[in-house]
Amino acid sequence: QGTILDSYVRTEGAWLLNPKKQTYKTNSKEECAERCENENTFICRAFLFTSKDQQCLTLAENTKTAVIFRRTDAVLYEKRIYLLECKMRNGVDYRGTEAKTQRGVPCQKWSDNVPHKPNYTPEKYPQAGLEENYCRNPDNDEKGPWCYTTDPATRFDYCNIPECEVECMHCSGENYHGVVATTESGLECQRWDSQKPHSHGYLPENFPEKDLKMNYCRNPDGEPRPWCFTTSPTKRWEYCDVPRCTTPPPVPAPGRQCLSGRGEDYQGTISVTESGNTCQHWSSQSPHRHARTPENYPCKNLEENYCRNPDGEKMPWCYTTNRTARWEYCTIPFCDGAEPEAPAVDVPDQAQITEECYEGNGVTYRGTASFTLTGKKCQAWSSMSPHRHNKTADQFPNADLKENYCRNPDADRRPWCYTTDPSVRWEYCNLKKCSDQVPATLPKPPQTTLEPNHDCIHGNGKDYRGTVSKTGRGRTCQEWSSQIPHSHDYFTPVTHPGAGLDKNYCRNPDGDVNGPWCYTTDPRKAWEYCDIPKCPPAQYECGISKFRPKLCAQR
Amino acid sequence: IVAGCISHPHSWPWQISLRTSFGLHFCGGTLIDPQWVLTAAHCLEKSSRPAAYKVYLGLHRERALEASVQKRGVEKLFKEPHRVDIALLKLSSPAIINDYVIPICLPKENSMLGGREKCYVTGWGETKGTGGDGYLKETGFPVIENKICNRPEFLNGRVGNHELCAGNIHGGTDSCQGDSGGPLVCKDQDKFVQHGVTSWGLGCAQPMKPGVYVRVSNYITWIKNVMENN
Repeated sequence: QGTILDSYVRTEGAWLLNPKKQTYKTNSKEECAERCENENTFICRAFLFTSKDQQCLTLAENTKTAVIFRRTDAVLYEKRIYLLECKMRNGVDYRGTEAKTQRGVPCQKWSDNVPHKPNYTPEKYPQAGLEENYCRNPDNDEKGPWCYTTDPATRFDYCNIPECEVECMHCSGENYHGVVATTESGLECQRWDSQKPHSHGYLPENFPEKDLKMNYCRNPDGEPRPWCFTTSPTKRWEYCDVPRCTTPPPVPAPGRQCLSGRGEDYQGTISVTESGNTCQHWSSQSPHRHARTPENYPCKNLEENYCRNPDGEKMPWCYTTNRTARWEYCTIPFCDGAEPEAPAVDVPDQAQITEECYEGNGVTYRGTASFTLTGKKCQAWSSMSPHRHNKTADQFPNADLKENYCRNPDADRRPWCYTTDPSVRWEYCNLKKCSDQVPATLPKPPQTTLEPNHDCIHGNGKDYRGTVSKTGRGRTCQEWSSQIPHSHDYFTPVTHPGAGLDKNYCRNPDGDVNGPWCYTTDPRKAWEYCDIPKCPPAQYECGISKFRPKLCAQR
Repeated sequence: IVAGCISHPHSWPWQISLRTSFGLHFCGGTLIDPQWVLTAAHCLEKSSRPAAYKVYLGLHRERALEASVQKRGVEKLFKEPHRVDIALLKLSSPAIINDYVIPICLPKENSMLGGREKCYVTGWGETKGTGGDGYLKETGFPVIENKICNRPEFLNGRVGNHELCAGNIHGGTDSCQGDSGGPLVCKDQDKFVQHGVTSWGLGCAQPMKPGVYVRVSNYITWIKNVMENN
C-alpha cells in the first residue's frame, strides 16, 4: 500500500521563498499533503512541513523555479510530476515547462486569444494544467503534448517531449527508472540494499543519483544496458531486457570541436592518441576486443575512430591500433576559456598538531572532517548531486570549499555541508568547538570497539541511550509511541527504528545540535530539551590520530 | 607507495613496520590492539618462527631513530586457516598507547564498503622513483567495485569476493612492494577504519591495474576468536 506522499520527493533541511503560499496547522505531513492536493487558490506544486511545530505551507512553486534556502527542522515535499521534464505514455499528465513546438516555434499562452482563439482554456479545463504557454495534452491526444503557436499561420503543433524512462529506456539506460526486476535469463534481481546472496559496493547511499531502488534493474556504472545482482547464488550479476523507447532520446546539447571539462561532449575528428598511436575504429574488435561499441552506446557518438569520452574518463581517449597499447588518451585542444584544472598546490610538509575542532563559528575551519552530526557523508562542494546549490568555490572564493570537507561559507552557527542523502539537503557537521576541548590526561589504552557510556552524551547526543525521562525544566517526558497529550507522527519508534525511541526516554532522533529532547506530558508544552551531562573525551580512541593526516591524493 | 606524498609525522599511528630479527623493514602491518597486529600472510612466508620477526611502532622514518619508536618481538603467528592473505601477530608485550601509537578501528562484521569511497594506504615500500624514500608515505584513491575491477580491461576476473580493489583507473599512484600487510583505511565519521590489508597487484600504479586488498570485514569473527583464545 502506498501513501499520499509516494508522489512527492522529500528533502529535509530545505526551505523555499515563495510569494504564493498558504499556511495551515496540521498534525502530520499526510494532512499537509492533503492540503496541497486540495489547494484551490493556486496549483500546489510543493509543501513545507516543520516537524516540531507541525506548521504546513502549501506552495505554488518548486525548486525548479524558486530559490531554495537551508533551514533546520523543515522538510520540503515536491510533487514529482512537476519535477519531471519528460512524459509518460501520451503525456496527458505532463507538467514540465517545455514551451516550444517540435519545429521550435514558441507556444501561445493558453489564456491568450491571439493570434489564435483557443478551444482549450484554463477556465474550461482547470485540471489540465494549462499554465503559461507550456506544452500540454488537455484532449488526451495520442500524439502527446501540443500547444497553440505564436505563428499566425500555424494554429497548433506538437511538442518534442522525451519519454520518461519508466517503461522503456533511451541510450544505455543510464536514466532508466522503471520497475523491471528480472534478468535476461529470467532470474530475479537482488535488492540493491541487500548484501545477500552477493555482497557488493553499489550501496544506494553511495550512488544517490543512480536511483538504486528495491531490486529494479539499473545502469549505475556505464554498462551497455541496465543490469542487477541476481538472487541466484551461482550468478553474481546479469543484464536485464528493458524495452527501448520508441520516441527519440532527449536532444543532447550540441557537441564541441574542442575540449571543455572532461570532453564528454567532444565531437571533433582527432583520431591520434597523445603518444601518436592511430585510434582503432570503435566498431572494430581488432586488435583490441572491447564493449564500447556504437551499438552498446548509441548516444555517445562513437563514430569512425575519433577520440571520445563515453564513460566519464578524465578526457577523450580511444583504443589504439598498436597491439601493445590497448587504449590511450588523446590530446585535444582546449576550448577558449576552458582552462584545465589547476594542479593542487601541495600543503607544505610540516607536522601540525591540531584537533578536529573549530574556532568561533567555524568560518575559518580548514580541517578535513566530512561527516554530519547524524553520520551522513558530505557531498562535495563542486558537485550538484544529489543537491543543486550555489555554494561554489567561485561564488565563495575565500571559503576554501574543497572536496567534501565541512565548511561554513555563509557564516552560519557552525561548519556544515550538503549531504549525499538525497532526502537530507544539508546538516551541521560532527565537529567539536575548540573551546569545548579539555586537555588530554594520562593515557589509558582504548578498546578497539568502544562501548558507549549511557550516563552522559558525546557530541549532540544522537547516540544517547540512557534512561533520563525528564526535561531540563522538570517536566515528565511523553512516551514516544503515545499520541497523548501531543499527537505527532514524525518521531516514532516505527518511523525512526534506529533512534532508540524507547518508552519516554530523552533522545535526539533528528540530530538537534542542542542535544536530546522529548515531547512532554504537559499539554501546554509540546516538547523541551533534556539536561544530560557531556562525557569527558576518551584519551585515545581507535582510528583517531593526534596529528592530522595530510590526506594527499594523486591529481 | 608510488606518488602520493610524505605523510605528516605520526599521523597514521596504527602503521607498524614488520622487520627481520636484525631490523630490516620488509612489510607493513596495522596495530589493532595494544598487543595485536594485523598483516598479510604472504609477509610471513620467509619463516614460521616468531623469533624471526620484529615489530616497530611509533616511527615516521624507516631508519626508526625517533624517540617515539617502540620495538617489540613477536610471541605468536596466526595465519588465516583457508590460505587467505591475512595474518595476526601477537606481540611479546603490549605496545604503550600514546600520541604516536594508537590502534585502528575494525569494521563491523561483513560490512560492505560502498563503491567510490575514498580510502588511504600508507607504507615505506617501493616508490618507483616518485620520491619520499625512507619516510612514511600515503596516498588516497577510491574503492573500485569488484564488478568493474573484474572487467577484461582491468583485472579480468582475478579478484575474489574476499578481496577489494582500490586505485585510480588511469594509474599514477598505488601501493607497491614493501607496503604489503599495511592498512587500507577509510574514514567513517571522525574515525579511520581498516577495510583492507595490502595484498597484491599487477605491477604498481599501472593504468587499469588497481591494487588488491584483503577485505578485513570478512574476517572479523576469525580475528576476534584468535585474540580471545590466545
